[in-house]
Amino acid sequence: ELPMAMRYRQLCDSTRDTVGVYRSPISGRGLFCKRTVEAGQMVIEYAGQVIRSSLTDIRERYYSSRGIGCYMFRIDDDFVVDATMKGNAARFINHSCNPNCYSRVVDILGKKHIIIFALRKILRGEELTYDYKFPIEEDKIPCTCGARRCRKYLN
Amino acid sequence: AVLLALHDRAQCLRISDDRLSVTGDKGYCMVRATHCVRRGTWYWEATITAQPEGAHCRIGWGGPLANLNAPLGYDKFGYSWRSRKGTVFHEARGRHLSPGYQQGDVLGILIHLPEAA
Amino acid sequence: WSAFAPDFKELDENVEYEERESEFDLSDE
Repeated sequence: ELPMAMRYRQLCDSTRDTVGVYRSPISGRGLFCKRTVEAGQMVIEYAGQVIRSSLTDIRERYYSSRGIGCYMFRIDDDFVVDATMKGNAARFINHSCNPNCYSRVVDILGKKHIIIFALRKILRGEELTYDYKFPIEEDKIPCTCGARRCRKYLN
Repeated sequence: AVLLALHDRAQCLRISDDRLSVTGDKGYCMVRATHCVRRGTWYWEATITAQPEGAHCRIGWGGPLANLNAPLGYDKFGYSWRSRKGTVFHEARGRHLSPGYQQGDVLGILIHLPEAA
Repeated sequence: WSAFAPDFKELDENVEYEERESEFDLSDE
């Protein structure tokens, strides 16, 4: 059980040979494991540009006007990680990313990072995102759970 | 006396003890004054007493609905005058008004509101 | 791929974004 900061330091160079991107017929692309991952292990950081959340809708408008798929993940009320132009493969993990993984905002040396952890042992070749739950990402599926923090869409 | 409001501001801004200066380092956002006007013609003046290297500001009138996490004049609830290039902003559209202003300048900001509020 | 934006830049970890003064302006003068 290494402390988070040490595990995070190892993550940067271990991610490349753990996570691969494949072309998925359902949601365009998904992530898969290039080597077996143990339960609770750090898999990848959702890396990107940390922007103030008041910039998100301006950027979303900008990206959609240029037909660029927008990939963002909220850290907290004030900051969002925008992985659209600068980021890593984790951008293809939709916000649920279950059942194999879960996302956590981890504070490492005073900076917040969105880290994807393995929920259980994931075998080599198995997919990391729950790929077949959602059709193509373009058409959003409205979520009717009514939960206070619901993100309104399933995908 | 008209001061900078302690709570009517973006959360990443810090107000000085004398409540006459505001500092922020997380991008452009806004603080409102303690007093507001609702009708008639009003005028106030600001003297730029200090301008740290590379610091710029936008000063003017903002309504209660103006977005505090954006510069004044970003939306339709505010009108601002920028120190860099003296541009005036409303709904995020800049229009040239004057050369930029800097330390030592005194700005006069006037607003005309309809009498019947 | 269409998934990658034009001149997409691969990152290992987060980078802080330095906001420009004109970040919120419709068009920078």
